[in-house]
Parts: sequence; C-alpha cells; structure tokens
Amino acid sequence: HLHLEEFISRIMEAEPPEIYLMEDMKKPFTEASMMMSLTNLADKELVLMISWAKKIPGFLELSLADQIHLLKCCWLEILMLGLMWRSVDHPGKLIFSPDFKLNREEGQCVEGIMEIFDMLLAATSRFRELKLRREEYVCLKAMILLNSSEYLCTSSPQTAEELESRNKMLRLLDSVIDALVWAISKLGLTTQQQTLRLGHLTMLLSHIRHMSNKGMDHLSTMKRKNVVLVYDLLLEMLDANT
Amino acid sequence: TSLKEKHKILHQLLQNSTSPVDLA
Repeated sequence: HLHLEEFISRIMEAEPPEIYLMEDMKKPFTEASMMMSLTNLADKELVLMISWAKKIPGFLELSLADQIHLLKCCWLEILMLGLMWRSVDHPGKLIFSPDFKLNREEGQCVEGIMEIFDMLLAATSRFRELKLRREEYVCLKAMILLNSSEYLCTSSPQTAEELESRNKMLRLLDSVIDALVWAISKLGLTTQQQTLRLGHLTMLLSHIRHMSNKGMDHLSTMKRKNVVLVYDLLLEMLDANT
Repeated sequence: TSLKEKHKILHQLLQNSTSPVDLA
C-alpha cells in the first residue's frame, strides 16, 4: 500500500552495492580462466541478489516456497540486466565489474559465448537508444523477479496458503507495473509516447529471457564438459534449472 | 524439507538475517 514514489525509492535503496571480482587477471584469457572469472563473479552477485530481493517491499510476505521458486527462475535474467545497466554507457564493452570488463572479441576464447556476448551488446545498445533511466531499470528488474512463466502460466495453487501467496505476488507485480508507469510519466513525454515507451521497455524483457535461456544452456554445457567447476550457490541455482 | 534440501544455500540466505556481504 505504499505510495508509488515511496515504493520506487524503496526498490532504489534495495540496489546491491558495486561488486569487484578481485582477481589477478592473466591476459590473454583461456576458456577455463574466463569461465572461472565469470562464474566466481556470478556466485558473489547471487548472494547480493538474494539480499536485494528481500528488500523488495512485499517479497518476504510471499511463502518461502514462492520466494525460492521466483529466484531460481530469474537469477540469470537479473544478472544479465544488471550487466547491461553497468555497460549502457560503454558501447562495445560488457562491464561485468569495474575490474572485469570485456569486449566481444575476448569472448572468442570460450566456445559459444560470443553469440551470447553479441546478444547482450545488442540489447544494451537498445537500452542506450531508449536512454533507460535508473528508476525504470529498478522496476524492470523487480518485474523480472516476479514474472516467472512457470509460476504465472503453468501452476495453479493447491492450498489456501499457496493461493494467498500467489495473490500477494500478483498485487506486488501490480505495484511494480504502476511504479514503472509512474517513472515513465515523470519524463515529460506525451501520453502516446509514454505508452510506446512502456511497450518498448517491457518487450525487451522477452529478449532478456531468451538470453538467459541461452546462457543457462551454455553454462550447463561448460559444466558438463568440465571446463569450469561450478560450486556453491551458483551450482544450486544452475541445478534448479537443468 | 525437500525444498530445504534442494536449495540449501538459497533457503539459508533467505532465512538468514546475517549481512550477505559477510557471507559473500
């Protein structure tokens, strides 16, 4: 029941701090060294992502099963959107962290990753064209968290508790959508331009879902081929998707 | 219980009030 302005300011405050890889980077990368750096960073970011989700107003009121479900579905989309946000002012580069920046050619050393880098760079360019604002970015990220297709489209609640949690989740999604509409309304656009912007921004979410699916397949393959040792939280999240 | 076992770390982090920065 928070006012939209307060809701946005709460999700802005929930933003995770800047994270550093803090590794001695030996260039040129090998397939194993780059995958190790990427997975180490992802593992660190995942811990912060859980803390971020807990700060989204209303998230902790969902059942624990739903919290787990939503996070395990969206984690790679959230990582990718964060990466795009950090990279938006750096054309041609992917800013994984302030001490781990890559260009597309550096992806050559990992089989199959350049295709994903190219998709990420293209989607980042689109956000650059749209001049994505921070307020919009945090709303899109919260929408990804709540937009599990498995949850919304395939499962139906069986118990009263499940039904209650699902209803809470839908109300929370309403709040995030309202917040995004509100953020767009502050940009001084005409009503038609606002509607178009909302459409363009939300349509990008399907591209992010696609990239995440590609990324998940890629990481599973790298793990299966023993290119990289996946462990801890990242292993748990990857296993949840395969 | 199965959720707890399957998602041990995730479950722990969701329930834990310890600063995630310490855990990271």
